[in-house]
Amino acid sequence: MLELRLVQGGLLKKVLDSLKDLVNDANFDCSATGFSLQAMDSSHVALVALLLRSEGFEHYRCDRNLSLGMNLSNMAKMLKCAGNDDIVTIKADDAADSVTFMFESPNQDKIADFDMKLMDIDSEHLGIPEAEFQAIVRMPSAEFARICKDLSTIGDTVVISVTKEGVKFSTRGDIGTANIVCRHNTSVDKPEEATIIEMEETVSLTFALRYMNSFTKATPLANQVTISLSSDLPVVVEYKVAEMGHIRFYLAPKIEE
Amino acid sequence: GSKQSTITRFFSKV
Repeated sequence: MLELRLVQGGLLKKVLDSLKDLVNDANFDCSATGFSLQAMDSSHVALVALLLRSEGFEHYRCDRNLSLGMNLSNMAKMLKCAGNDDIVTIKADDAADSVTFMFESPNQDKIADFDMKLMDIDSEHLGIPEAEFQAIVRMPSAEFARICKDLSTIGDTVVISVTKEGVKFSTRGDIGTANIVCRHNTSVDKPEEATIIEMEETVSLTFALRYMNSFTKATPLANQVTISLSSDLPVVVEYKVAEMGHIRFYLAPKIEE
Repeated sequence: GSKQSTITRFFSKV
């Protein structure tokens, strides 16, 4: 028996909106730790890892570890029917072939339940090693989204370079080139407007902008994004999910032949 | 030119 009650149901809507274009089908894993997902896109270039810790739910009952195979675009369709302020409860029996999403309006005057068929998904779980990063950039998530969107009108790839000068996002295309440099800046009115660059070593990596733009669908979840870089490793683009967890997107770099 | 690598090049199955 699984029963997870999330008061901030809107968070789950935002989570699904940030996943559904990247991954078609995925297993949600429920354990005492929390509600999690790990999945790659169909070309295995990007991987997403979601964790919503059990403490973040108002009620979290998970009698035994359960893996729920779901089509993410169908799940997003169902969650779209919930109000942004609704309380969302996810329910499933141990041997269930369906999952129930229950939506309650904040003043309890409207209660809806949506039942969605589950699916069997063969997914391979990858071990993500703990890495020491050469550079970690924290910046406003909207700024990062803007940069990815702007650069993708000019080129297909972005070179992200971190030096003492700051973090530089560069692209080139048929019409020309573009460079955007963001400097370390903590003298801001609000902490979420800060750009914080921690650099152990200079690092420069090339990535496909198409995937970066897909990751920025998570922008409504968090004011800040964390970009962690190391030579010859996938970049990690992380958005916090309130105080209860995170979405981490991993993107494999383009490598010189 | 550069070639797109895949996640499975870096992370292995568990």
